[in-house]
Amino acid sequence: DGCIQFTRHAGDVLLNFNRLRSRNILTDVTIQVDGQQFHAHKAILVACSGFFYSVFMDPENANLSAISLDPKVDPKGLSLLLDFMYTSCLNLNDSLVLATLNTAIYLQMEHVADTCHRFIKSRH
Amino acid sequence: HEGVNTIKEMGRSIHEIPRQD
Repeated sequence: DGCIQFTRHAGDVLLNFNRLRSRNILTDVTIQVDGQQFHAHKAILVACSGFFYSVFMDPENANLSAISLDPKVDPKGLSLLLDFMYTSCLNLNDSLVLATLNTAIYLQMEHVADTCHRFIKSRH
Repeated sequence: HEGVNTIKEMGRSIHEIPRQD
């Protein structure tokens, strides 16, 4: 007996979740920031962000289906981090890296925040 | 799965959800 490991499985599952997100299928929370709305799956958010883990693990928020983030959060940073959660790819460029870093800190995604720090240092 | 023979399968494992209907 043995185990057959499908090496593509994790990526294929994540791709399907990203397709569901883009078609707004089975999404269960709307994130609002600076007048913009982003639909997502709580399970993915909780799996990837300490902030969302704290929010949705709180029994009082059990039925929360919409959440407004601090107005100082940059929607472009949030959009990049949502794409990262659903694709494992983090798009970094000089113009958005600070917004991405600040949003990663806000969302308690310290590994991504560390990567943003290293990117900033490497550019100077 | 330590100690169990693991065979790697490189092909697709599940269906792909299309971009649109």
